[in-house]
Amino acid sequence: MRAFLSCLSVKKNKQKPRYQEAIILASETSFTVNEIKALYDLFKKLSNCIYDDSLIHKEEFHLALLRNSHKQNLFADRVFDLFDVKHNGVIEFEEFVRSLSIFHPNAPKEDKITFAFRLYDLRQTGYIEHEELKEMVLAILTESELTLSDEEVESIVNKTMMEADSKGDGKIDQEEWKELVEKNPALIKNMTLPYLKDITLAFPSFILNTDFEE
Amino acid sequence: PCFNAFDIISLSQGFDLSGLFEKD
Repeated sequence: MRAFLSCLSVKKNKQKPRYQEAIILASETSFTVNEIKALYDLFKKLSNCIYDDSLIHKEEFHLALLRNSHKQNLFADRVFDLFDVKHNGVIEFEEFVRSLSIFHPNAPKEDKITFAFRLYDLRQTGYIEHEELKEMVLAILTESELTLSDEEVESIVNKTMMEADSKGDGKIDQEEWKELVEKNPALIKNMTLPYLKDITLAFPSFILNTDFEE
Repeated sequence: PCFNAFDIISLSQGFDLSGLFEKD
């Protein structure tokens, strides 16, 4: 908790984006320039929680999501890995904004469907396979401290595979995933963050305190 | 069981990015 509370003290930033960069980001994402300013203050807090380097490390990401920097969570790891577009072990500000933009209520549904597919495609094969699905079900059961028998888990996974795998080849491709989401839109409900609709109103102090380089 | 596996998985705390926006 102490480490998390330290997030609240914004430290000196080392990678202050230029105003022009914010304009470009705004033009290429669902955010306005003011919202990107607000996101920058949020980013500064998150990225200096543990390491004072204005980069979000996995431990800092876990601390924000799970309130514990050392807690294991398959799904938080997957989200982090997708945000870390450069695959260099940290999330930079631009990666943070571009990835969060997919979670904006105004972002295209197609982008949300694709992002969710990539989250679930653990081995990045282009398919969600039976074993991956089972691994994720087992992970959420562990996370929730719930116990199901192997037969029950298999039954859930098999039923889902039968429902989604319309081509019958034993794996779920992007097209089948999209069809499944069209039938059950709630499957991507966690791909939309209402907070992002108007982050400047939700966090007005961010705007007041933000100092982009002109 | 009558749950879709993805319905269950989506309940993970690791997917709840609202945690990023909590002030304290």
